[in-house]
Amino acid sequence: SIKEPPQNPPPRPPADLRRKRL
Amino acid sequence: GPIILETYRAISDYSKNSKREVDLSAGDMLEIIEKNPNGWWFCQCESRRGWVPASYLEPLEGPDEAEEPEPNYEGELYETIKAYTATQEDEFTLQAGEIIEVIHKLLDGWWVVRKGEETGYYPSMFLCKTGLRKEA
Repeated sequence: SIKEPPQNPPPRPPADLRRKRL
Repeated sequence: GPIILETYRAISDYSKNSKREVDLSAGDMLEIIEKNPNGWWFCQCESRRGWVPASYLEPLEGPDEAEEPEPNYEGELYETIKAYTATQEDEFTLQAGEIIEVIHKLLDGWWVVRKGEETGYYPSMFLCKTGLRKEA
């Protein structure tokens, strides 16, 4: 059903836009 | 009263991988209907409705990540309910049934976790809070 979110992890943010958090 | 939906902007192109998702083009304006903590948000964009990765969106108004909790360096104990193999060097590879500490719950669904001395990202959808308490 479209009401259920995908069962796979979402993609990480695009690499060039990723903030460094660790 | 009327329901005011928050508007977000797509920061990059995204190609859907299933019928539940919608394609994004950088600059698309989306209204967010549901923010799932696993990082998939349900949106509508013109006539399209479906799930999009929160990591590809930015709020149209207001400070960035206003809703995002601060890191909790003390950590909360979670158990991995599904194995995940890292595909990038800042991610963790863990088996199901491992106990780790969550130190930052990010809205994009990739939480910062700690195991021993190491930290890395792990998909929040594969984590479940344990009833365990940390030892003093």
